[in-house]
Formats: sequence, structure tokens, C-alpha cells
Amino acid sequence: NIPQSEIDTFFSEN
Amino acid sequence: LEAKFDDSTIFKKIIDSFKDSVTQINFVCSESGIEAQAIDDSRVLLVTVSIPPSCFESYRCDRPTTIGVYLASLAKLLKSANTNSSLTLYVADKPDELLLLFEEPKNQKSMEYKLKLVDITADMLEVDSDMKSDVTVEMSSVEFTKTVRDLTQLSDSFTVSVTKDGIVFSVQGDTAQGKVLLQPREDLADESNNLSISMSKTIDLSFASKYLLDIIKAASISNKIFLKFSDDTPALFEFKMEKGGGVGFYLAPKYDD
Repeated sequence: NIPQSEIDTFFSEN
Repeated sequence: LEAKFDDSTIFKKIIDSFKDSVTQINFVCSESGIEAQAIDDSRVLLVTVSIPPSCFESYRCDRPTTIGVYLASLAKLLKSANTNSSLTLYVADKPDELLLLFEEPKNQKSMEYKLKLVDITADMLEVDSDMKSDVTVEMSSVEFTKTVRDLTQLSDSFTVSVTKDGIVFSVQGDTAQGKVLLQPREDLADESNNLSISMSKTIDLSFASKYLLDIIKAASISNKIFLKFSDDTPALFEFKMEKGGGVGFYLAPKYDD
């Protein structure tokens, strides 16, 4: 079971 | 806002392409068109939508306006869309509802719907659409859809790797495994069958199958799909519309160990 990354960790908030 | 599509199915296709991925969205309208982004509940998939004025028969937005909608509700109204009807979107200065006017001059028919707007608090993420990527693939969206449908049956994890030999989609299930290799090709008879790869390094990334099954619902927007990959960053799956703009999906990868 490979863990899933979240999208927020890659983009900064505008 | 007053924005008229000469063919109401354009807007229906756009909304249907991501209505199952996210529940609600803020459309940000300005004189440069309509832009939107939304993240799915599990925060793995980011949808971006761009509808520039070139997609409309006429487009007017006097002051920037944000339109928050529940996609399930909007999709219900858009079931009335057909290729013979135009669709005009109206929002008043103090927006609390979106008016949709379908017109079929040939049939002397018009339909009017009103949709209550919702106040959606959502962070906009800074996404660089010109983001540099290690690999860019342009291929038939029909081919991509078929590959995703075939392989995701076998496993909930879907791997994409790109080398100089081509692009390989593969899955490794408990009882079965599958692999599809597609090599660059040029089909002079039908340009939409072309597959091109430009790459600065090889990549090998895994994604959850269920999001790919959502992404392929956007294939009706375009017969081509653009894929962008870099190591350890979200992949971009993009469907561009003929008249400009389109729908993009940023999908966070699974960890590599």
C-alpha cells in the first residue's frame, strides 16, 4: 500500500 | 456578467467533465474570461477551468464577480443543453443567483433557469500553468481513456513511466498485471491519433486509479490530451478546447517508498 500525497503540499496559497 | 455560448453543449461538456470530481466551485469572472479551480474532498486532485472570451459568441463582464455553485445543481439545469440552442449566463451586480437562458430560435423556444449561488470559502492555490516539466506527452484522449479503463480494472494503483522508448502505463494487481506501451507515432490521415513525447529525463510515477477514472470523464472536451510529469510533483492532465481554454487536472502522486 503506497501512501498518497496531498495536492496542497505542492502549491502555495494565493 | 453576460456571456453567451452559441452552442449550449460547450458549457455542459465543461461542467460534466469535472462535476464528479469536486462538489462545488467558485467561478471567477473578469473581463479576461471565466477561471475556476477546486480541490476534491480528499485533497488529491485539483481541477482548473479556463473559459476565455474566445469561447463565447459574446462576452461582457463589467466588474469582477465570483460565482459559487454546487455542481450537482448546475449539472441538472444543463441537461437541457443541446447543439441547437445557445446559452447565455447572466449574473447581476449583486450576485445571489445565476440566470441561464437557453434559446432555440429555430424552434421558437426559450428556457430560463435560475440557480441560487452559494458562498464558498476556498483557498486558491498558486498554480503555475507554465510549470516546467520533465516530460510532456501529447496523445489521443480516446486512446488514453481506453488505456485507463482497461488497466484500472486490475489495480487501484496506476503507474506511468516514460523513457526514450515510449510511454508505459502499467498496473500490478493481486491476481493480474497489465502493461500498455505506446510509442510516438504520426498518423497523416488522422492527426488526433498522433502521439508525441518531449522529455529531459525519464519519469516513473504512481497514481490512485480512481482519480484517473474521474479525469477521463473530461475526454469529451477534446480529442487530444496533454500530460505533464515531473518527479515527485503532481502530474497535469489537460484537455484544451478548440476555441481556447480548457480543463486541467493536477493529480498528486503516490509516494515512492
